[in-house]
Amino acid sequence: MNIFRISADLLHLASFFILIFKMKATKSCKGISFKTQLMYTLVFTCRYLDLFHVLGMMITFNFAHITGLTLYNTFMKILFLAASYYIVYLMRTELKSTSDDARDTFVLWHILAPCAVLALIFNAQFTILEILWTFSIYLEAVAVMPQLMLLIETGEADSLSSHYMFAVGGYRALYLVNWVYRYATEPYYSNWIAWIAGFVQTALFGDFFYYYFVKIMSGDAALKLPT
Amino acid sequence: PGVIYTHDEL
Repeated sequence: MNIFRISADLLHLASFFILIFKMKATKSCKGISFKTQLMYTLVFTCRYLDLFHVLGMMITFNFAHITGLTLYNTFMKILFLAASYYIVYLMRTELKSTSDDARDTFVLWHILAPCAVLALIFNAQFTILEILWTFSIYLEAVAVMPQLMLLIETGEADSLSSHYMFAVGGYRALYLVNWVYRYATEPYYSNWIAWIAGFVQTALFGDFFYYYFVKIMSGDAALKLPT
Repeated sequence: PGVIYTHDEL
């Protein structure tokens, strides 16, 4: 565990809290893409199926392979799952009337189908768990596309929404640094599937980061895109 | 070490 990895995880965790705080404080989820949030629940669900493995080890008192890192990962995985499901739940219950569904027009099959095909072809091992893990990595890389499309459609984002997007994009950028660090310091560390997907994911945020920093520098509350 | 494949990240 290096400083980049832990910062990335905390930034990711912060993104959930920023979004939940925004929704609770303003009683609105305006400007937030439900489709992106739904994709994140799918991403975490497919990726963290190994939680059952950890659960299995715990209820059989098989603690030999449970390390501090396992406990940290397990704790964070449960938090990420709970937070993403809670966000989707809020957007479909008490905040449904404020949801930007009419402008959230991205067709999810356009990312789901290619990710599924890629996961079936390019994976480390042709097993169900491994394919679902790979699918989640590919899907996470592009899951922000409905959100970006909504942002372009709207032309601007309020302060908390843009902080949220910065946290989501920034976390993967920090993971890139973490991978470089691990590649340099750990003799056999290699995970090209995550590296390529992580690079694509970070690159998708490129424009957004630019406008975010322009906004921060100019001290505006809202992030405005050029028309 | 053969294929070193890490699922130790989030």
